[in-house]
Amino acid sequence: MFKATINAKDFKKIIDATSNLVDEICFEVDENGIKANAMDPSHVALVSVNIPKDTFEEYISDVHDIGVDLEALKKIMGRAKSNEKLTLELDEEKNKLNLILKNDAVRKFSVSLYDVSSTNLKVPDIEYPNEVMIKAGAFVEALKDAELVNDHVSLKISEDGKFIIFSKGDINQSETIYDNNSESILDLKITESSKSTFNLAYLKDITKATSSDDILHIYLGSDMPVKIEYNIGNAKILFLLAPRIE
Amino acid sequence: KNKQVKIEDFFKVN
Repeated sequence: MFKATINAKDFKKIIDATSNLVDEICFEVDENGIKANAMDPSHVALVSVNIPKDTFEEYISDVHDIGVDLEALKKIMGRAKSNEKLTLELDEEKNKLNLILKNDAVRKFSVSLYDVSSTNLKVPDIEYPNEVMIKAGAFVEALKDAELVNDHVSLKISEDGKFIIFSKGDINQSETIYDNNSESILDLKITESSKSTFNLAYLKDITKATSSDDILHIYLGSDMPVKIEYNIGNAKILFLLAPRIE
Repeated sequence: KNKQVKIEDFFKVN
């Protein structure tokens, strides 16, 4: 048994954020909520979604692994309206996940389940020396600047406690510098200077579904994966992106 | 030149 009702807008955002990196996913559902961890096809990035039971208006579930094609879910959620309620319902007999959208009309969709067995993929518990809390819009703007000069970008913490988004091409260079006085910065927790370099296309995919006022928690170290977390309603979404190393 | 590494490389460390 699995039946859960949530506002369509939040679920759409969760699917949008996930499907930028991953083609298919296995939702591990139980009495506490929905969890899913997946790597992108190149195994460069990892996405982890946690939608606790209290996010839902109604939630009843036993333990199930629900494997779905994210592109199909994305298309269906693309048809959802923000004032609609979404009920997710597992049809174990037909091996399908039903999605029922309700407001003025009742619209029913049904998607086939994939045999994406739960990978038991765990998010590695990495300790980071630095954490930046920044508005998503500001970070996305800095990535756009960096993109003008190269396809990768360095995320740096300077010795004097600044957060620097730095990109260098063959002839050109781009740099966005934030410090504790910047309005877009909500907090900088810094213990040491650090620098890691990342593929820009991945960072853009990771931040694509964000609204400009979403608060990103960006965890940084030297030649370490970047961890980027934000909340969608009560749900939490986490990305890990492996660095480029010299 | 820098090289893209895989995220799995960081699983083993932990």
